[in-house]
Amino acid sequence: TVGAVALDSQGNLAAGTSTGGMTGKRWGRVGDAPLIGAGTYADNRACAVSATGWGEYFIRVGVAHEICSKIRRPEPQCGVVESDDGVGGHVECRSFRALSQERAQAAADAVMADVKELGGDGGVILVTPEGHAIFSFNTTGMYRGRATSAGVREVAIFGGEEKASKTP
Amino acid sequence: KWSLAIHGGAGTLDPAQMTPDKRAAYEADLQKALDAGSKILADGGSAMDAIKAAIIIMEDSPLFNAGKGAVFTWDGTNELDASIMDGRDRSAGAVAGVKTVKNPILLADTVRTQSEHVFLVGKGAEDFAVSKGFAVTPPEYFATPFRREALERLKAEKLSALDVDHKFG
Repeated sequence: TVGAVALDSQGNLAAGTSTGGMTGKRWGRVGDAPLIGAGTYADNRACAVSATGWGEYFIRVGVAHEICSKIRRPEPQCGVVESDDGVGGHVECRSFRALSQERAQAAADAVMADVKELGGDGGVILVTPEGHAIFSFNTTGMYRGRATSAGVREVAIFGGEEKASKTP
Repeated sequence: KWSLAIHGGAGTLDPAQMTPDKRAAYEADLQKALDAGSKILADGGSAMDAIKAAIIIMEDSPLFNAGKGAVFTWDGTNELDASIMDGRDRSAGAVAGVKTVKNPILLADTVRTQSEHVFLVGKGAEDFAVSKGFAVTPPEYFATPFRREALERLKAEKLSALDVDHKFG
């Protein structure tokens, strides 16, 4: 399975996943990769996710949508603020707090832990509206890469080597 | 500000089995995919275009289980699945069980943009592809010796698909 997720400079998110499935699959078996909400999901209010792994478990957990729902931004809350002299007023919207990388990582890790608890394994990639590019996987490795406008540019295979593998 | 992440599959593999040559080949194709998507984003292009560019490179690589290099079904065919979603409006497209489309991610995107549907499967998806001008790709294009050997091993040793696929790719 392969996949990609991105945030562009206009603030838009996108996700895609493509696969050949499982060796020896029969009976028209389909995994999570083509299922919106399981293997792929994108919502500008939350994140973009692409998954890879034991598809049956990713379907049951609804992995991609589940991660995005955990970190979805609240709708801005707007209300009329009256002026001090009591004449007229203006509308003010409470802004939301930017999502931290730690919180996004925790959301992805929690959903992958749920997959593991059911007996499945695999991994996800996601990007957030803030530009965090995150991996979470419970296998020994995942072929992966990330790049950002902040200068991150790396590829890696096994766990814990995100910074070890530069352009060959 | 822009950001891109890609994957080419997850699994369990003894690091000792990853020879330097094999590792270099995987890293090179991952880097090509990352560079293709990054260039689009750095030039001000859209997230949708960036993910398609990155995925096409991995679909065209025989190393990954997608497009060329896809695993074999029990019947000895290669069946491809793909999906794509746009965070702007949550428009989405997906296809499953297609055998004749070189880049399934582009077909999924065409379902998203040129149909009122989200998910097409099998022959219907292939007919839709032809109606939208996709070339019919012969099955030999997708077949690779490495994946065929995996199917033969699965059958010979009466393994489950998980025994064979529970590894990278």
